[in-house]
Amino acid sequence: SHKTLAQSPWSAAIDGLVADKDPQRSQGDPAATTSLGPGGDQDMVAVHMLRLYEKYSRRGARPGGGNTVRSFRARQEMVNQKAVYFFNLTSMQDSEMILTATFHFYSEPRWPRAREAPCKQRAKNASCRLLPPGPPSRQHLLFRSLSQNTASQGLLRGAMALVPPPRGLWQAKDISPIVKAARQDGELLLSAQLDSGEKGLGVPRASLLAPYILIYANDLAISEPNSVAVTLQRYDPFQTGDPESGAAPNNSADPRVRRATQASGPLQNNELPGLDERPAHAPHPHHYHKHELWPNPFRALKPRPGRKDRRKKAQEVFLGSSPVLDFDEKTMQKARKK
Amino acid sequence: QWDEPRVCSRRYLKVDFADIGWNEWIISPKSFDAYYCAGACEFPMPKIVRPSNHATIQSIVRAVGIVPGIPEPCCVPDKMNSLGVLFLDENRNVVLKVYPNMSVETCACR
Repeated sequence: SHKTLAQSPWSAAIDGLVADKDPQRSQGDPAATTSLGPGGDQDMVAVHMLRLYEKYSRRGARPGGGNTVRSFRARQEMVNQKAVYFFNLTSMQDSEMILTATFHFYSEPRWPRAREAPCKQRAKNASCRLLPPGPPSRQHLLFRSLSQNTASQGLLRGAMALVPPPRGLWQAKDISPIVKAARQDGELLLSAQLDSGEKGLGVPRASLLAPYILIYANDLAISEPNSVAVTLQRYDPFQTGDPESGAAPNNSADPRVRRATQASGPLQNNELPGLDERPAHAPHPHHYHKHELWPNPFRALKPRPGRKDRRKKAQEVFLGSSPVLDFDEKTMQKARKK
Repeated sequence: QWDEPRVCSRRYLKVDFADIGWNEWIISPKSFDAYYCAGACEFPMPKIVRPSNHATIQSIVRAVGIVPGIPEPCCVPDKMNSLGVLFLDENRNVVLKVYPNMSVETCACR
């Protein structure tokens, strides 16, 4: 019973997903690693959320055992030449009890630059040997939380060492304790820094590769009466807000044809307005029966036209009929007599 | 509508979110089969309308007519299904919520 997705920026990204049948993705836990690399250039948050939605719609599998999944996109900033990602968690509702929170990020192996062995003076012109690069450098994930509009770097909430992956892939980390503690302290702005210990490496990533957070929760208020309106009935923030339009506050931008009609002015008769225009080519406007517009299983008896009208009608029908059939005068007289 | 039964039963209704102005922030589904309940709950009520005991007694009291002004029981949703909705929140982040009691599975007189 579900129709295609609303035409919105997400549909393009999500359509890409629908067309792409990656067997690996359709298996296993969404929070597990996936093999989408940069070449996948899909909006991972949209892809992930759509997968959870489809899983629920098709199989009724409740996401994370709860009834709510919120995704949070990163806002990327450079601090001391390092990329720091900020997450605004303020849209979480008080009634939403956090079950798990996962941090999803794309990581690649980072090989340190090859080291040069000091060349001996005497063998100056001998080619200096390059030492083989050492093991890939370890990465750290640092999480800080801050309340809105504080200038400080925030309170360090957690640090995780990352095992460098053999190749570039998306990984997920459970950050439930970090998010729960930050929320308890009312600090709903979270920052994450992927630190590999080397300066200048925090080069900003394309937004498609930016990390994101998923929070699986159980909304206790969802069984309250009218809960769907609490979250989905909104006043259209994108509308220009011209009060003249007279449209209902949460009316969508594209006016839809109303299925009912408004009576303009006092009702005079039971006719639907706008229907009394007759097609211009109608031969007998005054014979034009409105009820012939509505297919009606019960045909009303039509009044018999007078004798003269009948004859005239027959002739008209005759004149208008196909030029092929015509009769001589004698036959016509006989027919008339009959 | 012409051949729907008079007795309380489930009727078809497809809700298109665009009709109620929510389509701008709802990503999926675009529409869903909500259904609704309508029909009579008069005495004697057939088993198919699954009346509660209270509804049965209320219909008898109404039929007897000694106590005036007692309406017949109402035809309301009995079993209902949930619906997962994918939508954008105020910060344009994608949210998935599973709302209970969004579509009617069975109707009953209550």
